[in-house]
Amino acid sequence: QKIFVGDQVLRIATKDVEQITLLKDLEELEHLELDFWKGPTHPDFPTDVHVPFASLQAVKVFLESNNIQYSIMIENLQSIVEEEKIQISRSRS
Amino acid sequence: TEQMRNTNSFNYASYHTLDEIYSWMDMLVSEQSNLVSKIHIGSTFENRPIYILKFSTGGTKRPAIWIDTGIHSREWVTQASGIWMAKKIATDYGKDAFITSILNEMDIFIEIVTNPDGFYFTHTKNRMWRKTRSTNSGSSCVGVDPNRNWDAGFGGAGASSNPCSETYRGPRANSESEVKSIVDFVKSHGNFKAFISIHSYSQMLLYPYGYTKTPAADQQELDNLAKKAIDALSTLYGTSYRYGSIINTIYQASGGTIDWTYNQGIKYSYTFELRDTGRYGFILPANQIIPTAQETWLAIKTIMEHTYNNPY
Repeated sequence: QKIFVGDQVLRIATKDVEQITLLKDLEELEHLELDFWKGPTHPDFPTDVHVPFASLQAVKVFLESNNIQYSIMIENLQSIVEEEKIQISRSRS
Repeated sequence: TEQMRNTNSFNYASYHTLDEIYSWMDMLVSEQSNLVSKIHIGSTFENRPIYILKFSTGGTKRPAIWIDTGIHSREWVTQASGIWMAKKIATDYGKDAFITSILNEMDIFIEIVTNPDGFYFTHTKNRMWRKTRSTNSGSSCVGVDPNRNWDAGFGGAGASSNPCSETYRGPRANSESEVKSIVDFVKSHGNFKAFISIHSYSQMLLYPYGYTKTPAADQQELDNLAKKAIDALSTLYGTSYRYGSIINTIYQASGGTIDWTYNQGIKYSYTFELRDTGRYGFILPANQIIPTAQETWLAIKTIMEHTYNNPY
């Protein structure tokens, strides 16, 4: 079973079209194995990206060095998935 | 699996496995066989059956409304909302004047699990799986994005040719049996008047096109109706939606579902992106299922009502 221990989902707030373009460039970097839950579209709307633990440092450095604001939407994806499993089991019992 | 005596004892505020959903469908059909039937429209890559529920009071190939949920398997709130809405239709028929009058003249089809292989995979192997489970020759990566696999601008910008991408379009249009099954059914039926495809999450109601900037011929009417629908949706919990054409509201996306349905002549073609709490993304807590389904239902009813009142 695929596990997501340490994976985070970042909510990224862009301030202009240039930053959107930078996020689109980031999307192209396949080795980071990013999964854009909400793609970069417009500075008015946030971008959400699932970042595997192994790529976290690289992505955060990229964002910070380009002055792109972000917050951590999900701190540890695996713990949310586990919580969901527990809820499903509870509702069954 | 959950023990179910009847569809009233089913827990609509919880997420369920594929087996549980398929059992629930059988239960609904057996309880209201005068109104609901199950149609097997095809099989998946891994040979699971693809079912739709038909709500009909009689007649042959009446004007019809299509609703599908869960073409992206990880968007669990959509399948859960589909179950709630199907139950709502079955319960309201004969009690609610609007649903009764619609069903006396039109049929409603609901496909609750549009991507069964992917959905099974999200429950067993990878909660974050989005695509189908077909294999790709020459690549170790699995699956095709079924919302890039339709014959509408297929292969254009806004879809990937890389099998490892989440938006991989597939080797050719309709390569995915999950898509082809719907295409064949919609074509053979020939009388769909509205087609609503439901996704999550980002709170949007969108209409064609996604593959081209050329406005849909009915853009003004679609836009007005979208506004009316999201106004109705927001009356329940104040949830705010954006609306517009796919390409202008989000980004260019080729090979999408409702671009194909619109090009087939189904004027009222819409796609929803359901609730976003801003905290959970695709892992929306189960306590959000019913509020999400309730508010979405108000928008869907608005689209159905307009379709009913504006025959074409």
